Amino acid sequence: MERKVSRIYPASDSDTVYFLQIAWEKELGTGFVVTLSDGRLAWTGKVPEAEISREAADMEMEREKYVEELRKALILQTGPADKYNFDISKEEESGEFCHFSYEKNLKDVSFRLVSLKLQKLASPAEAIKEMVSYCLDCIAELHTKKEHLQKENERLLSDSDDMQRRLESCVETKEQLEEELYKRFILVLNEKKAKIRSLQKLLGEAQNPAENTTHTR
Amino acid sequence: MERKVSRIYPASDSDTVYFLQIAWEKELGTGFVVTLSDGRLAWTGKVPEAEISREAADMEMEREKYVEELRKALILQTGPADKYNFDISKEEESGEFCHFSYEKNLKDVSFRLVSLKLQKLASPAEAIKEMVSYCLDCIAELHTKKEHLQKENERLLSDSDDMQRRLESCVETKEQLEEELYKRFILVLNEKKAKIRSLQKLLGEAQNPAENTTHTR
Amino acid sequence: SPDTKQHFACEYDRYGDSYTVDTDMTQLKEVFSRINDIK
Repeated sequence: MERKVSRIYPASDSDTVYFLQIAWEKELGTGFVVTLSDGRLAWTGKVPEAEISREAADMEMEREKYVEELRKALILQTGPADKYNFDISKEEESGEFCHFSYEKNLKDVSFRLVSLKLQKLASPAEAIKEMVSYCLDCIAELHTKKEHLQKENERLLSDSDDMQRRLESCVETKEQLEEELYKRFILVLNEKKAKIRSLQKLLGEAQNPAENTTHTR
Repeated sequence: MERKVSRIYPASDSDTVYFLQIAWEKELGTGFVVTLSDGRLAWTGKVPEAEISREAADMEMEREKYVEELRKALILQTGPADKYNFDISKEEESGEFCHFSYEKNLKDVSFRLVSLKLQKLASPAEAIKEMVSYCLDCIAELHTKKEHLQKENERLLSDSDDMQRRLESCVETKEQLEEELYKRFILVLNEKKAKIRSLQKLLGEAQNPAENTTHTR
Repeated sequence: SPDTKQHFACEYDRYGDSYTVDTDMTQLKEVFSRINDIK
């Protein structure tokens, strides 16, 4: 059983906070259970699969699209707060039933997403405990994920530092290598140049012995 | 106001879940408020700063150490579940008051950490709504942190891949550099060697002209 | 001019490196970079 608990404020009484719990098996489109609580009382109602198809047909909307709209409104709750209008109206004093409706506001029109009659729960405490327990489980799970991500983060950071050091050392050794090679090349090359100079001198002397004797005298 | 909500099961009735809310200003040691709820009713009580000092003195424990023990038990809740015993006893049928105690189990002894009288709340719904709202705020905050860490991780991962590529390319260019330099050095060196060979030939001819004539003839 | 050409041919190899004057880091780097161009 998947579950999502959120806080909502009825359009007709925006100072009062209600807690909305949506529970569904695997796919939201296979139907879901709505539980509403004001912290003291609780109401619940089921939206069966057939109802979802009927609603989509009434709105002449593709079923998948309608289910996606439901998901965005009831579970993801993405987008600005005024994107959806929620309202609850108790049918009579006993509050035995209440009417729950959820609308999506577009520019100048709003269309009804969910509208159903909820039955008051004889023991709201169970529903409320379920909501708080679900929230505490979420918090624990998110804490675990957060810790795991933080550890992963630290590992990646240290890997990245390590890689940075290796890259710097690679660049450094490349420069040293270049320097080292040039030094050796220069040594060997200058040896050869010295050899050429001495050969050129000898050749000069051999080609002009007379000149050299005079020069030497 | 710092807050922590957790689930606890009384030693005397471990099937029943209670929700414990600890609320404190800045430092736990400056006193804290305990709120307990079973989803229907709620009780609350305050542990003032002086009380904390008295408890620590009674246990002949350093105040800081005692506050740290409180923090571990009531807020961090680290360690195995059976490390702490929690119990609640309603004083009389009306349940106007209840006695709340918290013990830490050591090997063969347990010492009392918190023991106080809680007063039943006239409107438990407010306290319950506060708990659920706190939990939902935690979930939202943890979601944000989780998303931030996930984005951070993706960035670090891509940085690390990028660094890996740069490191590989650095190693590759270092090898290519070495090869390239040797190739050019060989070209320049062989020019000198060719020069030396030709000079040596000329020198040979200059030093033994007769021989060369014969040789040429 | 042919003379200048002849002179350079005696003094420098085809990469512009002197046969007799000792080289250093800067000059050798320059010679190597010319090899690149020649390629």
